[in-house]
Order: sequence, then structure tokens, then C-alpha cells
Amino acid sequence: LGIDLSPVLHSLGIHPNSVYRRKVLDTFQSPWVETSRSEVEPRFFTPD
Amino acid sequence: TNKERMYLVFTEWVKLLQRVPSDDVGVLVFIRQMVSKGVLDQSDKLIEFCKAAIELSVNSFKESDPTSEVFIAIDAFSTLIVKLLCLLDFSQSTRKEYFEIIFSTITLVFSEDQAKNGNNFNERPYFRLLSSLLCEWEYLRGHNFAKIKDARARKELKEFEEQFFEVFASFLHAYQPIAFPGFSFAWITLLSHRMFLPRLLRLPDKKGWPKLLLLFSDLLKFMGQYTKKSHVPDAISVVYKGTLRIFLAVGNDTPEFLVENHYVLLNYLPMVYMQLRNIILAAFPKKLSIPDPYDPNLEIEKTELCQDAPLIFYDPVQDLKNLKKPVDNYLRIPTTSLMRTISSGVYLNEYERENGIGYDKTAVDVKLINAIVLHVGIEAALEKEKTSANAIFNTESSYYTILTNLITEGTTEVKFYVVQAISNQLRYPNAHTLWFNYVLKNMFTSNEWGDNKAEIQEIIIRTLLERIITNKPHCWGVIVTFTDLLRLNDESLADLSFIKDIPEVELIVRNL
Amino acid sequence: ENDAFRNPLFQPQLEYWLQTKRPLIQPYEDMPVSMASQLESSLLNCPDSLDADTPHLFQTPLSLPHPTSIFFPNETIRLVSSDHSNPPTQSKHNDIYSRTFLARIMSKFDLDTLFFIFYHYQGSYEQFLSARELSHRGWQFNKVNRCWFYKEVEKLPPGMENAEEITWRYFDYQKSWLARRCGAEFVYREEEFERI
Repeated sequence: LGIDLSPVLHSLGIHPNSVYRRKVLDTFQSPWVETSRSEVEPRFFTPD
Repeated sequence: TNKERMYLVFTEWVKLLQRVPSDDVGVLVFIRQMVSKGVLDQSDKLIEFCKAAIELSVNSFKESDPTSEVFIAIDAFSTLIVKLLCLLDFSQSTRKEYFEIIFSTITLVFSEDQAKNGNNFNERPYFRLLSSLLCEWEYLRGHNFAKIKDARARKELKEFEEQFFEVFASFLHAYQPIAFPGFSFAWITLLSHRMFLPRLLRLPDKKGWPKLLLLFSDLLKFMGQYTKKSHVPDAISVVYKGTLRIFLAVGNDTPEFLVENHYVLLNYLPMVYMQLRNIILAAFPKKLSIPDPYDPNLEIEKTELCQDAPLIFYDPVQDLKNLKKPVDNYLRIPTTSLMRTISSGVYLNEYERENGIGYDKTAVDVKLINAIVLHVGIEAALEKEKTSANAIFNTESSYYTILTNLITEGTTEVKFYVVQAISNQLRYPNAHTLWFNYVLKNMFTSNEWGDNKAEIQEIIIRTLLERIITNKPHCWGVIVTFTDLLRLNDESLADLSFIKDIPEVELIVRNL
Repeated sequence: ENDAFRNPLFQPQLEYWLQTKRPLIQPYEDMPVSMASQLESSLLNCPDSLDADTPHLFQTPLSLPHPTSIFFPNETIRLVSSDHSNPPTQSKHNDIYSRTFLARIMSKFDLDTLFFIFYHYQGSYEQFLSARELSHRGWQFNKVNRCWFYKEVEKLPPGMENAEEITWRYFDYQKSWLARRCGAEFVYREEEFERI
């Protein structure tokens, strides 16, 4: 039957009702919440 | 010994990187000297050096105080790999070959480590090696390789990027959980790595998609193989949780990947994973504004979006095997003998295990049935564009009859899988959803089934219901189709005998 | 016949590699005990977000001498992710960084702090985020003199000759560590400014 996905989406930083959709894969810490306790440095570029 | 000398050189490299930034000229000079002084001037030496470097790095991890910096040597090795790919002269061999040699060496050391250590094998240093490799590559290629000043080198590296990810993905495919169970959780983490998954999703011309499909298939196959009705190992439950989150993230960032590859993904996804199946099928292209499927005034035939056929990345025609000609010929000119060939061609020679709800094995080639149904749908939508809607919204058309004949001439199992395959196309508003909605509605009310009518109706209701009673998301096309069936004047669903037989189901139907 | 099998450098490890192919070709019906325990072991050692973080072998020292620098740690603080309860509100700054803790906390930092991070943590992710935040606040970076500039537009009361008065400010990071007004001779040249 599956589960209520709201908390799962919340843990991913996905807000389905928000008008603004933000990408989450670029800051994805880990497939599991338990191993996502610190944020990871995403890609970035600094001009010379 | 030779090995000890390599240990020394590598140790110097590690120390150097801790003293200067990786862009420093000293780093460039060090690498130049590695080549000129004969450390890395031939591929055999490259293999020996990499072996020594990995062994040293992994041992360094194992022996380090866990609270200290345990990955220094490993990170240094990752940096070395990317620097070599960037700085060396590749007139004799290609970057791809060079990268493959390095990766092969890593693979052999990795294989030996896990074989010899069994349960004591620790995946973390190898995970870190690959993760840092991805990070170093990202640092190099930032802003389309803007850091590379030499124009020719920049051009070469841009061209190499696709191969970089292809090689990485190929080796990741070889490290899949079925082959290396001791690396499973690291593997899943790598597949969803922020420097890997979004890059492959967004490579130009969808170049990364075939490899991603392969990797997702590996994951789903693994899950499927060890999901038993009687018992799901705890570890597999955890795998599922992670897989769910990854699919939700992909659905958020790049729903097109799920939309265009639903056929492939569902071929490997065990059917008991109903919610995950719905997540894949409920995906829709980003800019689309979907009408409310619960709107009582909604008429699917008048929904504008249903004029457009969905994009399909992997053409199911490739999976039709020896039925391709009969199917295509039948669609052009339907004959009984062609139909007989098709109907008899969907069976397996041996049973296959399949953990379904109410069954545990299959005698039919489910993948083949999925391919036939989707192929017919694709052709029907094309036919509509070429000629007219009447050519396909017509119970006499070969597009419709090929499906009804499969059902008439097939066992209950075939009927079930054909209906499942049709329902898999009831997704967001598009031309396939529209046509298959028509097909299913007509199948439900048709009187050509004779004594089999109740059985077919039951299969249709079961198939749609099991997709609706799960937690969300639900597919737009399934909701609309089920609503259409609920609204039928001539046949009230709640009065059907197979519904009345099970009070819980009768209650659900009456409520709906 | 394959070359790989004839290369002595690949022996004996190739054997171990080949063994892993067996379950792919002939899947087990039920998970063997050995596989189950390897899977458990993998679960126990599951890499976490720290394992997946970007490596930094060379720790950049503070890039410029600064009188208060002794009060600031050399290491960046490993910020722990807090809950993502607030849905995105600003559409203008809706990039991949906007939902990270570090970017959100920087939006609360003083200009002073942002400039400090920018000039003293060169090449770092933190510098990048401070530049992003400054840019969001309307500051522009001059590639020539490496200063941040701000265009102040003041609406004048009706009846005045001009509708608005424009003043340019820049942050003097080299001497006074203050935002100063640009002199009357200042001319804005778009090509001198970095497009962020």
C-alpha cells in the first residue's frame, strides 16, 4: 500500500505545493536520511 | 624494491598536495617528472603504480585513527588521476584507454580485497576514492572547463567528458550489488551522488541516459531478486527506502527521465512495489499544467493535452524479438494466421518466479507483452497523425483487435498481463493515455467476450483498483479511466458479482 | 584469448573479478548466508554525507592579514543540516544553493562579515557563497580593482530637477575596511564588472 510520502518529500527538500520547484539532486547528501546529517559541498565555480 | 620506490613517490605526492593548492606549478612539475623519470612512462608502470597507490591508501584508511583524517591518501590518489587525465600528452593513446587502465587496476585491487576479506571488507575507502574522483572532475570541468587556459586542451577535455562518465558508469555497472553485495550501500550512494546522477541526467542529447537506465535496472533487479512474499531481508527494506528517495528526487529534478523511460524501468521493477510504480508512471513533463482528474466536468476526449504523443526514449520495438514482423504486418493487414503466431508467441518455455499478489510464478513473457502493447500504442498514435482519429478510435481497427485477440486467445495470465501493460500507459494526459483509455473502456463494456466477460472485467477492475488504493501519487489516466467506469449507466460496478463477492471491495467501490 | 588474461600484472586478481560474474549469470533463488552477511556488513559501513563531501587536502590559510583575524578559526565549521521546513519563497534566488543551511545563514550576515569571508577565504566554497549573497544584495564586483561596488538610488522629492540621485559606493578592503563613497570622477564601465 505504500506510505504517506509527505515526510519523505520534506526530508528531500521537495515542496510539491510550492510554486517554485528547486532541484535537489545537486545537493543530495545520501539516499538515506540517517546518513544525511551534514550538508555536502555542491559544485560551484569562482571566476579568476 | 620497485614497489617500495612507488610507495615513496606516492607518499611524496600526498605530502605535496597538503602543502600547496592543486593548481600550483609544483604539482605540474611533479607529474612531469613522474613521466620523465620513468615512474609513469608506460602503461605497465601505470598499473604497478596505481596498485601500489591504492594499496597504500586503503591501508592508510584501515590503520588511521577513525577520528582523524582517514582519507588523505585516497583523496590524493583521486586528484592524481584527474591531473593525469588533464596534463598528460595523449597523442599515443587516448584518454579513455588511459582512464580504463586506471579503473581496471582499481577494480582488480577492489575485487581481491572483498574476496579475501568477506564480511570484514570495508567499502568506505573505495567509495571515497570514487566520490573524490567525481568531485575532482567537477572541479576541473567547472563552468565548461573555464580553468583550462589552453584552447586545444579545453576542447579535448570537453569532448572527453562524455567518455569520462561512460567509463565511470560502466565500471559502476560492473560493481552492481548482485556482483558485489559487500559494496551495495556504497554503490547506491554513488549512483545518486550529486556529482554523478544530475550530470548524467543532463548531458547533452540525453547521452547519459542509456547508462543510467542500465544502473537503475541493476538496482531494481537486485531489489526484485531478493524481495520475497514470505520475507524481505531488513537490508533490502533499507535498499528500498533509499531507492524510493532517489526516484522521488529524480522525479522532482528531471521528470522527463521517468516519463520517457517508464517502459524500461517497469520491466525491472517488481510489481509488488506498487507505490514506486505509481511514482514512475505519475511523472509528467515539467511545464505541463494538468487538469484536475477529479473534476466531474472533465472529458478526456476534449482534453487538449491528449493530442500530443509522449516521448519514448527506448523504443520497445527492440524487444519484440521474432514477433516484430507478425505484429507490424497484422497492424497493416490483420489476418487470423498472423494473430495465431502472435498469441502463441508470448509464452515462456519454463516458469519464471515472480512475486505477485496472488501468484508466485509466470508462464508468459511479460516483457514481450509489455513491448507489444506499448509498440501498438506508439503505432496507433502515429497512425492518428498520419490519417485520422477514426483509424484508431474504432473497435474494428487492427490496433484495437490485436489487443482484444491477445486477450481472447490467451490464458488468464496473458489477459492479466495485457491489461497491466495497457494500464501502464494510463499516465498524464497525452495521446497514449487517451487511446488506451478508449481501449480499456471498450474492453470493459464489450459483449464479444462471451462467457469470459466477467473474468476480463474483474481483471480490469483489479488492475485499476490496486493502483488507486495505494498511497499517493496516483496516475491521472488511471483515475480518469476508473471514474469513467464508475459512471457507466448500463453496468453499475457495485452490482457486478465479483465485486459483491468481497465485502471490502464492494464497500470501496460504493464509496468511490 | 583476451589480452587482459595474458597480462601477468592482472594475475591473480582477475580470478576474484571473474567470480563476481557468477551470480549475475546464474542468480540465486534465495539469498545465500554469505551474501546476506556481506549485505549486512555493507549496511553497517554505509558511507554518510561526510564520506561523500568534497575533499580538501590543502587547507587555505587566511588569504590576507587582518587585525581581527586571530579571533576567527581557520577551519570552516561543518554545519549540520537543519530542517527544511520553509518552502522556497523568493523566485529570484531560486538556485541549487538557496536551500542549503550555509547560504541561508549568510543571508542574515552583516555586510562586514560577508566581505571578510570574501577576501579572506579565497577559492573556497564559502567565498563563493558570500559573493552570491553580495550579488543578491545588489553589489557588483569590479575585476580591475577587486572591490565591491553598490549603486545607491535615491528618489528625490517632486519638483526637483532630477527624479533621482545616484551615488556609488565601494568597499575599501585594503585600507579602511569601510564602505566609502566614490568620487565625482567615478565612471561606471560595465565591462570592468564581473557578471555573476
